[in-house]
Amino acid sequence: AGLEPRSSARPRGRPLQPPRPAELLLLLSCPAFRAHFARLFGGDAAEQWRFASGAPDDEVSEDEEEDQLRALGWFALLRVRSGEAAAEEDADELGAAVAVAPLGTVPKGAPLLACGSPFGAFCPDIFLNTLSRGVLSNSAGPLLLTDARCLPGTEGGGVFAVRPAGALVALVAAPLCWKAREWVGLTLLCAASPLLHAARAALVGLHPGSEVLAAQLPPEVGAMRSLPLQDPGLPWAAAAVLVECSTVWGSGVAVAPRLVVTCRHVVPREEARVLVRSAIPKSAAIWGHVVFATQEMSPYDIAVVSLEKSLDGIPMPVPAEHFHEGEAVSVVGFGVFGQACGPSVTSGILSAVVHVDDRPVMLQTTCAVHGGSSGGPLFSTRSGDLLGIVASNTRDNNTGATYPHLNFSIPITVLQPALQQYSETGDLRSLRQLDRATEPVQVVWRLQRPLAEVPRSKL
Amino acid sequence: MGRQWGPAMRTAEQAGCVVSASRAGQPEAGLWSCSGVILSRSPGLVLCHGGIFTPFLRAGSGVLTAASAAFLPGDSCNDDLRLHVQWSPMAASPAGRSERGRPELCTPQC
Repeated sequence: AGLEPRSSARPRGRPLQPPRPAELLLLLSCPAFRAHFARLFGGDAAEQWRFASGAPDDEVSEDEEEDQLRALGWFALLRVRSGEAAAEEDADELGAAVAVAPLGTVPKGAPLLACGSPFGAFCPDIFLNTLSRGVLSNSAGPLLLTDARCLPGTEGGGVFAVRPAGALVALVAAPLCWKAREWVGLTLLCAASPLLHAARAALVGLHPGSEVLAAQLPPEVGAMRSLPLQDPGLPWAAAAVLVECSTVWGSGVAVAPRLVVTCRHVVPREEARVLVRSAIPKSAAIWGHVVFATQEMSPYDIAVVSLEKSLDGIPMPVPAEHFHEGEAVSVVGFGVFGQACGPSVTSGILSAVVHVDDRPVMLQTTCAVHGGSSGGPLFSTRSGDLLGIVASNTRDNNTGATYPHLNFSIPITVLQPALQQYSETGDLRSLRQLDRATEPVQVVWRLQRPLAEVPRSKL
Repeated sequence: MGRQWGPAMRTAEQAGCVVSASRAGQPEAGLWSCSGVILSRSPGLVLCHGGIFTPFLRAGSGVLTAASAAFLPGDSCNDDLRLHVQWSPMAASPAGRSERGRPELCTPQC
């Protein structure tokens, strides 16, 4: 995900047309978007969230910030004015109408393309229609989130789907989200379909006789029978579960129908009772207990939960055997929203595989990983194989800044033999080996520089 | 990008635009701008973000949070609101057209 240099298909930099005057027909909002926004970001959570287009320390007056928050879910329908001479030119220059993806057509994890102009009209010759790629990370009704990186000025920009091809899915509502002063790396979107329904109703309601104009608004892609409507989505994402242990919660992954792996810091004690919630294919909550948790000193922050009942209908992930730096990966976890929403999917690449004695002991990715994602699965986006267990993102202890897009996972190859033995025999001894990781492995997980060689004793 | 992104890129290219709002006769008041989507060609209909209109709302931004408000008429903004939309030349324009304009490239001062 990220701002990509564009292909040379359209030589950027060609002189733009002069700006055309336009008139405001109406301002509109999507009531369902506002309701979900209030549910997810309002109430007690409001203190934690900021959507201002600047960084938390930027000088934005409280009034301005309040204005921005009030307007966050509002959009405007304009009509471009054209004089006679330009009318014919307009007809051509304005470009093709878009087709709109019906709400719910695009599943979580599906690729999305955001198109906006960072900094708005500040420098359109350079920034107009800048692209950014990502996936649909989460959705709550018409409130959508993507990890495609967007910047201030792209509010109102279109977000398009690969399937249905080129369909307009949403508009950017807030490019930057800050939670507890940390940039989350997700962009808030408002689905286009309900917006256009609202626009049609408002046009006809405000301007009787404007049915013809309302009919100019783009149809939903479903109207074209030939296009496949449903994107298959990510079936393997269903293995991600929410793990709750008293007041602490995090993510986990089902590795067998009655076995869930998560992080020790999510379920700190063996024998602790744990509630595991799955969201896909249907919502289920199953009790279990911690059968194993690594010790505090172990570099592998891992715990294993045995469930009282099977997780039905969830495809069990295939553990990977190899890791390929640069491959496309996805993290699925309950970070950011926890119980308030289903799991989020973020995309990126496997940015590093750290080895000790030729064995992978740490994976790094560029996916956005947030507090609450710990214990969740890291998948190969191509194969759906389980690559690892997300353990943490990165915090700079000097500045206190958190970096969601630099995160660390425990390779599944470290865990798989022990998990399999326990699953088949109930024997914990292999899992206990995780408490005896070698010093070089500990050095890696302490993010310390490995010693080139063991210093000799001077005695 | 791979081939799968072709249609999305083409549509984004054709539909993307920039919308700016200003006050008539008060260039010093500054410019508010955002991105937008061209919904239809003729008449030209554009959908953009509402945030750039808050400074122009007659009744102030509070009107946006009224529970009953799902849409507001165009005249809920002051009369001195001036709007402009800008978009890129059409890559898919009819043959020859896309070459219209000055062939040489320049680096305009922003």
